[in-house]
Amino acid sequence: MIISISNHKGGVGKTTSAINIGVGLKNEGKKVLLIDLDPQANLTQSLGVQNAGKTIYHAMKGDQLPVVPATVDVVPSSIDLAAIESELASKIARESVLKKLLTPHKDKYDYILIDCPPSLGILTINAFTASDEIFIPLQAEYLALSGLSKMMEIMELIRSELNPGLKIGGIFLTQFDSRRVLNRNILEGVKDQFPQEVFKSIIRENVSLAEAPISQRHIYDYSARSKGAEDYMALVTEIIKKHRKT
Amino acid sequence: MIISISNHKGGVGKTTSAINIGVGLKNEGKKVLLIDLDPQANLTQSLGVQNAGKTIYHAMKGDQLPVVPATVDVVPSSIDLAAIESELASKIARESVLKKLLTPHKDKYDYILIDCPPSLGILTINAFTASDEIFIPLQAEYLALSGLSKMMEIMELIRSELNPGLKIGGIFLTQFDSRRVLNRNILEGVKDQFPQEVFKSIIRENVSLAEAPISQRHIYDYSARSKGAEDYMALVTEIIKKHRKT
Ligand SMILES: Nc1ncnc2c1ncn2[C@@H]1O[C@H](COP(=O)(O)OP(=O)(O)OP(=O)(O)O)[C@@H](O)[C@H]1O
Ligand SMILES: Nc1ncnc2c1ncn2[C@@H]1O[C@H](COP(=O)(O)OP(=O)(O)OP(=O)(O)O)[C@@H](O)[C@H]1O
Ligand SMILES: [Mg+2]
Ligand SMILES: [Mg+2]
Repeated sequence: MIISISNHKGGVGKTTSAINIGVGLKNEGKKVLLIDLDPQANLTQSLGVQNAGKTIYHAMKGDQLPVVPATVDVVPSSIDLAAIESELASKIARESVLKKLLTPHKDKYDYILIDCPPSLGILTINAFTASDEIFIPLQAEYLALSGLSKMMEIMELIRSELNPGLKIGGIFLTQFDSRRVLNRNILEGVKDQFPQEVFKSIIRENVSLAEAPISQRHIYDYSARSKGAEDYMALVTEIIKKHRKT
Repeated sequence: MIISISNHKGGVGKTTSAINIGVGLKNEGKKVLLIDLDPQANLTQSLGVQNAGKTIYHAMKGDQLPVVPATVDVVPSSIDLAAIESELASKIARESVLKKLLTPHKDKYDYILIDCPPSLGILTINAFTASDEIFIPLQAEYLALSGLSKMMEIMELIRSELNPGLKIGGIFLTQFDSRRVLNRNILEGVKDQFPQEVFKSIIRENVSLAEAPISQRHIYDYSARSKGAEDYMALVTEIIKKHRKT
């Protein structure tokens, strides 16, 4: 199962979710690979993985997929990836480069999670073309919710042109503070607009999640009894249950 | 004076700052133009500007610069802009397209502010090539601070290759909560690393700033006595003073 963790709105918790869902799934006995598809390389850095050698950039240019064993297996990224958009512009089937790289690895893992950059360019299109599902972390704020319909349009386009099996795996709220009226209103709005897709588990605002990357640790290692660890574990349990049913 | 408001880290307050610094400068009697250079078009949407007609996308493809009079003059954006990276890939002097569009308008305004997307691709490179200064909104969090050195590298590259006059106009902290130890530690770190560039004014976490875009209002209109309005006005005063000196 290949899952893109994507939202072109910036700062909504894509990287934080890729790491803590990924490790959570591993803690439940699943074999997991994380792909850092963002030139910012936040996932690579947050897990303390070296990126001085081969990265996803080299693989998209023709090399082997560089899998680095860490807490979970990781394919690192680096700032070089920022150049890939113009470098792939004239390549035949440029949308399917990542799909071809991941297909040989699909049987080795239960879950391959792709941390997407905050944009709808060629990298995100590659992720959607390679994926079975898209998970959308959503900040309960106005600008984040209003961008959702554009995401759905792009997804629909990729489904009809390149990847007929692609579907929304789910939407989950992040950085949620129930004391804020704005957050509570947006939650109601999302439940109305996307009743089927919204996960019951909500990730609350929790500073431990922002502190964990400083020492290159995931939340279960940094602060196992925090709200952050509790919320991501609940989400992981819900994800596993949802996939068992289908 | 052309200023890019940029940080490739997502969700740090670029759009919120472009709007509230822009309107703040106008309230102090300056002539201001805002450029939305993000395919998400959050600035366009937050000011209630129509983007069904011509946008910055059309201008970068050869049309006139479409200036829409609103609270301040705005050049709107739309999702079409997401395609510009591959469409400009083989164009001669693709980095200077925006500079050529803005030069004829430079004398009509005291300030032209460019709201940049969360990436270091061709759009941000165009913004840096066209600008006199870069303002960097910085969330006082670990991942945001660590991305700063990459921004500086790209800026250095543009300065040596395309725009020798480019400089850092300043770094200012956003979404700051002095109760969070993490925020206070990062503030100390930034002051040590960039003593010259850090503005004294800090933008505190304030939910009014997140609510204002819902009714397409800037902060001075939505909640003039809020911390958000107070903080952005202080920053605007500091910006004007800094430019008066030079
Ligand atoms: N639930 C949470 N509570 C508190 N802080 C959080 C939470 N989730 C993420 N953060 C912090 O918020 C910031 C943004 O999160 P993150 O970098 O994961 O988002 P992103 O969507 O990957 O950003 P980008 O768009 O730049 O890739 C980070 O500093 C992170 O540590
Ligand atoms: N000082 C603040 N206090 C509280 N909320 C804020 C503040 N500044 C911005 N916000 C909110 O945080 C979110 C991110 O801000 P904004 O969209 O301006 O960031 P950005 O850097 O432009 O994001 P992107 O990288 O997606 O372009 C928005 O929902 C905004 O309303
Ligand atoms: Mg990220
Ligand atoms: Mg923005």
